[in-house]
Amino acid sequence: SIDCSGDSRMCCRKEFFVDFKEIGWEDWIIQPEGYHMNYCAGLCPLHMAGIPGLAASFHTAVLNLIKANNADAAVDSCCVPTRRRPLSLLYYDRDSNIVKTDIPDMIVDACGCT
Amino acid sequence: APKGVWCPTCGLAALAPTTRRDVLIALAKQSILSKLHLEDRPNITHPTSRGALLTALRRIRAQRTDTALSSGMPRGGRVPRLRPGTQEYQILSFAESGSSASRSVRLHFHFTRELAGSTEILQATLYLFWAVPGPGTYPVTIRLSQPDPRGLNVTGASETRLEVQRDGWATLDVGRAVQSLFSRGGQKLTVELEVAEDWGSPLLSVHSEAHWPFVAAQARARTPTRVQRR
Repeated sequence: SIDCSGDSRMCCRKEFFVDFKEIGWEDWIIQPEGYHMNYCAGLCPLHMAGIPGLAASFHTAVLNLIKANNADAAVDSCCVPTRRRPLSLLYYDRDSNIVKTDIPDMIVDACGCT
Repeated sequence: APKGVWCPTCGLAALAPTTRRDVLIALAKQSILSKLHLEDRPNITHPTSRGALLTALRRIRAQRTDTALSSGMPRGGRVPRLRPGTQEYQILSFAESGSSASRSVRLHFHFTRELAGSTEILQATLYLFWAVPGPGTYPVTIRLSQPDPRGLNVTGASETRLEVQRDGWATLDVGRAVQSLFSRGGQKLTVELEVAEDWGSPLLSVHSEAHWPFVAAQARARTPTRVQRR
């Protein structure tokens, strides 16, 4: 997968960090200090369909050419997360109990075209 | 995205950077709160002291290691793994002082409705720090009960007798009581400690925060029961 830079238009992962202190949540969320709320954005031209990320192997190049020449056969393709991991939180609940939990699939690590 | 079809993140690209940032932060807040089953962020009235938190975490780790060694599991006491994707919770609930008399003291442990309603308890342990007045054996009766929200009738009372012989931490398995509390949607567990004679606050060292009684529970998100028909 690739991380978006400057003006990249292809499917890539945009990093976005939410600092809990900046949003006034640092009093009830003990750990971590923020949340990497990355997301996927960018175009998935038809010949990129089905390739998680930008694979650069020969096999993929051939596959791309086949797809590009049979464009009408391909369907729409979207830029989506292909790898995610949990967000571990240590926080106070309403009764000031301390709770630790891992919320599954909250952080996007990689993006690719469906 | 094809012409005319709304693409969730393309819309972001069209926004001004500050607006985009506000939208993303609002999304992050909404996502975290909904995954924690919270309507809004909690307002913390009395945060736990760092000392009490660190002591509790050390005690739980020590207890888990002891349990693992006694049951022959490898050091570090692997916690029973759950099905992947199951959201698991570790809960630390510190006691709130209740009424006390010369021979008894009450402690209350509160659990939020959100947690009680969305999780099932896997295990729960009560940690108490005894401070005995001198050499000898001191019988203590521990009563667990779940007063209803109005504090009137009490259900699920259970009683345990312990013999305390020296200072230090002691643990009591309260998993069944907390599970019954959660299954009834209750939110308060009351622990009453009673001693035979007037030895001062019944053996509990309630003067130092680092020895404050607490319940450590492990829970997992309730998965909707799936009925398979053939």
